[in-house]
Order: sequence, then C-alpha cells, then structure tokens
Amino acid sequence: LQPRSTDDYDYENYHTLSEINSFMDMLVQENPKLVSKLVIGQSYEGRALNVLKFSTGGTKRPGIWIDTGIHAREWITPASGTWFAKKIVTEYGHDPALTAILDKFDIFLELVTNPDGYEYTHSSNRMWRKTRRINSGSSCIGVDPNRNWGTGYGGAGSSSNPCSETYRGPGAYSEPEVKAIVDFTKSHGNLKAFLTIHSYSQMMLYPYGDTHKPCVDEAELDELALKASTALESLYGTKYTYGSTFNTIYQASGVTTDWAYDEGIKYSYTFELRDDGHYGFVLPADQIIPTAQETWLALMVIMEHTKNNPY
Amino acid sequence: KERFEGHQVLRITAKNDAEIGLLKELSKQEDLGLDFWTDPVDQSLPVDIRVPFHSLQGVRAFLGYHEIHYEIMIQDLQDLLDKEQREMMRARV
Repeated sequence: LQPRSTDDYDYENYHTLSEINSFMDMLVQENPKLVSKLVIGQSYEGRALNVLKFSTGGTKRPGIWIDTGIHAREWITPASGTWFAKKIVTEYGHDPALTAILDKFDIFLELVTNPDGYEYTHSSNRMWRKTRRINSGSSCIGVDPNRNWGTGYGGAGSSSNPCSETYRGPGAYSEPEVKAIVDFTKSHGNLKAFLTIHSYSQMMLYPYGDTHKPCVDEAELDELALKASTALESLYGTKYTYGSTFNTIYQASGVTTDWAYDEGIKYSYTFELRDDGHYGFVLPADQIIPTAQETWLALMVIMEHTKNNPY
Repeated sequence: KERFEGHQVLRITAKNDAEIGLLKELSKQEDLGLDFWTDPVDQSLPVDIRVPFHSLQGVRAFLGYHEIHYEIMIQDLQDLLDKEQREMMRARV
C-alpha cells in the first residue's frame, strides 16, 4: 500500500530507500514550480544520488546545502530530512522567513547521502555505518564517508584500517557518494551554507575537526551556533553543545564540514541530532517529528543568518 | 540478516583522564568486537558501547575491576530492533 501523495506519507515512521525515493518523486510531481530532483551521481553499487532542489526561479542564485543520511545507521537523519522537505513546500508562501529565504536562495537537500549503506541497514545489518566499497586486500567492507574529504585527509582522527568504522578510504574523494557532492558543490560555485546532519549526541559543530586551530570565522560561527541551539532548545528543551569539532568532540580528519569551509562556504556546520540517553542509533519512530521540528528551528536560524549576511 | 541478540549498549561515564585512557585501550581490543557509538574523548561526554553477547562478561569484568561506572542503556538490542521492524510493518499495513 503505497502513499498516493506526500500528504499520505507517514512522517512518523522510518522508511526504506525505495519509499524515500518515491516520496521525492511525489514531492516533485506535486510541486513542479518549486521542487525538482537532481541526480548528482551514482553510489558505489550504482544507486542514484538524488538531491531535491527547492527553487523559486532565477539563475545563478546562491544556494544552501543540507544533507542527511551520510552514516547509514543514523535513520533519524533521512527521516528528519523528509519532514524538512515537506515543511519547505508547505511553508513556502506562508512562513515569511522561509519565503524570504527561498526568494533569494535555492535549497538543496540530499536525503540519503549513502544509499548503499542505508539499503544495507534495512536488508542485512541495522548497525552498518559506512559505504559498501569492497576494499582490495581486506575482508572488511566500506569507508567512512565522513573521513573521506580532502581537507585534512589522512590525518589523525581517521583510520587507515579498512576494518575500522573510521576508515578513510584508499584516497581522498574515493567514495562516489562524497565525490558527487564535491563535484556538485564546485560546479554550483555559489553555495553559502553547508549543513550536514548526523546523529546522535546533540551537538552543533563547526570547523575545524582536523586541527585545534580556530577557523577565521570562529567568533561568528560560535555566536550563530548559540542562537541556533537556543532556538532548537526552545521547543522541547533538548540541550545542545556546540563548538569546533576538534574542541567539542574529538579530532576528526577529512570531514565534510572542514572541506566545505575550506571551499569558501562560511556557514558550515555538522549537526548531531538528539538522543535522550536511552536509544542511540535506534531512536524510536515516535521521536522523528519532535526531532525534525526542533532541528528545523535551528536550520532556520542558520539559513536566515546566511540570507542576512551576504559574503 | 544480522541479529543482535544479547547485545547490550553500555553508557559509561568516566570520571578522569585515566579512565578515558583505559576505555581507549579497551577500544583497541578487536577480538571483543566492540562498537563504540560514542568514543572515549573527555569526561564530560558519555561513552556508549555496543557490546556483543560473547564479550559482555569480559567487558563488565574490565569495568568492574577498574571501578569505572556504567549503566545499561539498552538491555537487548535485538528487542529494540524487532520493535522497530514491527512498527514499520504496522505502519505499512
């Protein structure tokens, strides 16, 4: 029994990859003037890397990038992303803040950044995190797509062991899932915010992860993180910590946020969505909507700030 | 489909750097098959570890011996995953 429209889609439950793909197609079909689907590449196993583009027109508009589902087992992230997508089409034209953002910016939303891994969590191993690359010379599968980016690639805070959960891969951008985003970002050339969404530990992280040295914009990014986390907390009291990846959580090399920042995208954040200390990666489905709702408030703060502070 | 019967997720709160160091040592013991959901970094952050059934006794003994405080965050991971699957199936119907 497939939902016939995105109104019928069950946002309160987790979904398979094919259901999420169907959701995207329905959303595009229902909102042809606002939403389109871009295929920015193929995964290691040949699955389409789909990105929803929300645009009210214009050419060469600045863009805001949001990705979810880069770590396969973090199911709450594509579930939240699906809710964000519906929220955008529902609120455009009604919410003045979002409308103003979309009148100036395009929003790009990649719901399942690591589709091979996501599919594998449904079919074979719910605890799978990495891509599904076969590593020559090793019986261990997969690369951590959040250690595979060029900035700081290969440094401490990533592993050269293919059996490690933080295996960096045979080379920077070796993962087609990562390379597709790199190519898209470079070809677009005008992304102004880059938000990559993970779970869980309730954090908002900005560059750098590779080094303890502060990034040039640390003061502004820190202040904005405070505003965003305050907005997030206002809904259900979910407490977030924030700071640079290095200082807040651990040294991590070759991560998305560092790369995006070094590409010149100032408003570059990693989110670690909620857990209340009971479920970790197995957050119950009844927490999808509250998680998405509170995260949306933080995203809006960052997107509005991006709009109001051109650079 | 891989099953996780008897796997527990332990939430460990280290109280000093020495305990963090011990947990890092623990993470290097590959034969235990531990899955660090959150890593040992700093006393301010809890360390969550998925411990396979076959390693539970050893890990608990290690923590007990070193007097490292922990709580059971997930009693049996497979129970939770079965519930998750049931909810997905029910939602489809």
